[in-house]
Amino acid sequence: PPSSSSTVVPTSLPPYFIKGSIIQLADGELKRVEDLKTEDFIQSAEISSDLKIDSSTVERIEGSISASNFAVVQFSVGEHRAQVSVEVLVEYPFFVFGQGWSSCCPDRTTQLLELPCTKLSVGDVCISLTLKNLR
Amino acid sequence: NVEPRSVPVFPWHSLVPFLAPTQSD
Repeated sequence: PPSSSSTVVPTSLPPYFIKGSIIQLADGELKRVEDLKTEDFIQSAEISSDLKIDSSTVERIEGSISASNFAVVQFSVGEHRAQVSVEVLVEYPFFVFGQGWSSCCPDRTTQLLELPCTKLSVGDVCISLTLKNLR
Repeated sequence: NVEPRSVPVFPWHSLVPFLAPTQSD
C-alpha cells in the first residue's frame, strides 16, 4: 500500500484565523487566536478524550500545479513518520511548536487576517491532531 | 428589545489541521 496520504485542508480561509477571533480551550478558557501558545494546544489535547497532539515536521513545500495561490506542504507525522501532503492556500497558517503561527506566505496572512505570522520553512515542527488510540 | 449579538467562539481543535496518517499495522 502507498506510504503517503493526501489531505486537503479547507480551501477558503476559515473565520477563526482572523485576528481577534475568540478561541475556547478544552478547559473552557477563552483566548484570542493571536494569543495562543504551544502550551494551550498541548494542555487542551491532554484534557481531550479522543484527540492527541502529533508533531508534524515540514519536509517539503512546493507550489501547487492547480493554482498559484496554493501550496503543497509535505509533512512527516508522528513517531511513525507517516508522509502526509496537504494542499492549502499560501496564506493558511499552521502553528509551529514554540514559535507560533507560520504560513507559506506570511505577508499575505498578515494582510488578509491581521494575524502575526512567520515564514513556514522546511524543518519546522507543526502541531497537528490525530485520534487517540482507543483500546 | 434587541438582544446583543453574541461573538462567535471557536473550539481550539478547529485551528489545528487533522492529519491522519495511514496506518500500516
